[in-house]
Amino acid sequence: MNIFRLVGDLSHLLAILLLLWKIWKTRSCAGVSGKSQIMFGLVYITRYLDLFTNFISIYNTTMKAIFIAVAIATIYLIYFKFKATYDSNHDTFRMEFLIVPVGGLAFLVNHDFTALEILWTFSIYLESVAILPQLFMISKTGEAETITSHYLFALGSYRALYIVNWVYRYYFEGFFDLIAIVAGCVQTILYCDFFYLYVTKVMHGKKLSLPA
Amino acid sequence: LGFHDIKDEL
Repeated sequence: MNIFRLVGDLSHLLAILLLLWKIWKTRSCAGVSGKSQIMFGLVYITRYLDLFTNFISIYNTTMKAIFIAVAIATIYLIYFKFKATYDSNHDTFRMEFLIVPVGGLAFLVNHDFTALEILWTFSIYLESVAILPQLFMISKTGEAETITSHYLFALGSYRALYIVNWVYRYYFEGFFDLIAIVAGCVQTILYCDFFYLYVTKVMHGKKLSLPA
Repeated sequence: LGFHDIKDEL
């Protein structure tokens, strides 16, 4: 474990708790893409199947359990409890356009052709594009609530920090996982224009609104 | 250099 990965994980935890809190407090999931949340749920479930088989550390197990639980709770709030506030007219990104190619790629490009490894690879690839429906929804509505933009900033920062973690581990531990690195770079690149808007607008107290 | 096959990252 290194500081980059720890701060990255905490940023990730902050992001998902922030979103859950926003929906619970405002009793509304307006501006939140349920499709992205479904895909994040799929990401955690397919990646953390080893939750009960191989124990890495208390931290690792606890975080995995929290991520899965918070993802499920968020999906429940969006599609059941506060379903009336779910903005399905703007959450129109076709998930199958992401899940099918990612599933195919996981079969073709992986470290080991075993079920667990292919599911892990699927999870890594899916995570890199899972935010697209959310970014697409913001581009359609033309704006995002400030709390939602903080969620996105924390979520985008987590994988950016993981890239620093991989550089660190490459030089100090001789560790590298090309699949995770490439997918992590794609994922972080997708946030770039949002990061720009966040830094230029939200940090100056303005609402995040896309140029119409 | 090689990649770890244990998945110790989240």
